[in-house]
Amino acid sequence: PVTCRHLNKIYQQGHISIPALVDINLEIHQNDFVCLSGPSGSGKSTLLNLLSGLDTPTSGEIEVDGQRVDEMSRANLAEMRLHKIGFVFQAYNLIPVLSAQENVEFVMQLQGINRQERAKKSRTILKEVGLKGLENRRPGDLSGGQQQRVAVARAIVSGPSLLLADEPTANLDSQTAESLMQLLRTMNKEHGTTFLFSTHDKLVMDYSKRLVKLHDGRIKSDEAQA
Amino acid sequence: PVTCRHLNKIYQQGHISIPALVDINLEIHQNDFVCLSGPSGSGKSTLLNLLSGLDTPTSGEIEVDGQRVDEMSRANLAEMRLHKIGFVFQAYNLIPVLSAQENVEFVMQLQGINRQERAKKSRTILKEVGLKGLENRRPGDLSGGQQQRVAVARAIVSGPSLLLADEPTANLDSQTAESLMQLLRTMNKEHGTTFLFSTHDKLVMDYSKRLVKLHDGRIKSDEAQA
Ligand SMILES: Nc1ncnc2c1ncn2[C@@H]1O[C@H](COP(=O)(O)OP(=O)(O)OP(=O)(O)O)[C@@H](O)[C@H]1O
Ligand SMILES: Nc1ncnc2c1ncn2[C@@H]1O[C@H](COP(=O)(O)OP(=O)(O)OP(=O)(O)O)[C@@H](O)[C@H]1O
Ligand SMILES: [Mg+2]
Ligand SMILES: [Mg+2]
Repeated sequence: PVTCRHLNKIYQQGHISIPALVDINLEIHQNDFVCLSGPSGSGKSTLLNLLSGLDTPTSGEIEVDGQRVDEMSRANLAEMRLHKIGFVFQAYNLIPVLSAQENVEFVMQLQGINRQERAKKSRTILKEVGLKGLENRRPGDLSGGQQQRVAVARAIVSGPSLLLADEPTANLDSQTAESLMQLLRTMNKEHGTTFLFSTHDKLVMDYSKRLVKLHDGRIKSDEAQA
Repeated sequence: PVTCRHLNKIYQQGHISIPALVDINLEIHQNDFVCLSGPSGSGKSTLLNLLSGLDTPTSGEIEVDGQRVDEMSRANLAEMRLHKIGFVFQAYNLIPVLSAQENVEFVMQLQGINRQERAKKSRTILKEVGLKGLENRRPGDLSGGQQQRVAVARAIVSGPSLLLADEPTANLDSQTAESLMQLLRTMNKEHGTTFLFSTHDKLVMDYSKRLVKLHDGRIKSDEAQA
């Protein structure tokens, strides 16, 4: 569960200040399935990066599982991300010299999971996102949507309690996006995983129980949906 | 105008053959506005890369404006791309150390357009894709959808006769995507630019006059639409 209080992020470009997020107050509970939408440039990626500790706020507080993310050391943040948070980057950030399977296993290796277990889990998750047979391909030899799914697989394989995903279906056709969302909804129902996605995709929004809309760095609305 | 005859692309992974495109026959006429759709991995990016000469076919013929692209030297292909073809990459491929404006001006500089003219054109096109005020930002300091629009701006600024765009709205909200498509439709109507887009976005498909559907590397259907 995640809490933001009076969160602000201002980027500096020389002497110009760019307010990317303005006074964000948000509470996400365990097992929530929340969508973050808003125009290009409205602050979605910035918010996700702050919540995971990949970036630091200008002011305000962020709590993840009761811990003040904005005050943690880099080492502790890395530890938290390793054990609690799965992150799907808007630009995937796959390691080009590793295969799809090795990319997915990477995090589990850091988590000290043994070799056989890693191989079994990574092959299973790659199959579940529709990439069976592509385990040994490097990212550069995969299509855009295939790379995106490797990024998703990597983020969910070790069953994090919180998944932050930045536009996870942007490069997927509706059928592939649909089956991915079904997989994630199952994780939410069966494992209690908390989900916060940013998206422009109505299909994804329809899967969420709550929609938070951003506009020019502010929360415009925050409503439950059927 | 573009013609493909019995076009095949087979990737080799060690001793494994991956048929990415199978017996593609396609004709695109001057001033067409064509959408290419199909599941993730169906061959859209591969086809666009072949048409622009960025990749070479395994067999078959490709003609752009009467010239055999599959037989041209690298130098001639580069020349053709410089003067005739605008290309929007699925992963943008912006130059990280150049500003948005410098990225857009890059091609014009190669085309020998003078400094003043380049500055005027690049600022205009960046304004038209909604990025006014962001000219001096580097790609790393822009949102995903802002980077995507710089990539589009770069491809269209010098008024190419053929625009090939690989999922050009994947990271855009519907409003931004809508105004981008209106800009491109205007170019099609007023300048006779030929468009071939790959997309998963129904909004983009609705702007096209013709929809080519790919499936497992083959053309499944090729139909005019209202
Ligand atoms: N490093 C940076 N330096 C300066 N400004 C930045 C930087 N990163 C982002 N911005 C600006 O902050 C604002 C929010 O960016 P952000 O990436 O969070 O938007 P977004 O909602 O994810 O957009 P998109 O849907 O296009 O991905 C944008 O106006 C962007 O230009
Ligand atoms: N360099 C490569 N080596 C081996 N296989 C490749 C290579 N590039 C692409 N492929 C394969 O060729 C097929 C077509 O890929 P392509 O990138 O054209 O798909 P796409 O339709 O653009 O998909 P997406 O919608 O996900 O972007 C895919 O199965 C992909 O894995
Ligand atoms: Mg973003
Ligand atoms: Mg592609």
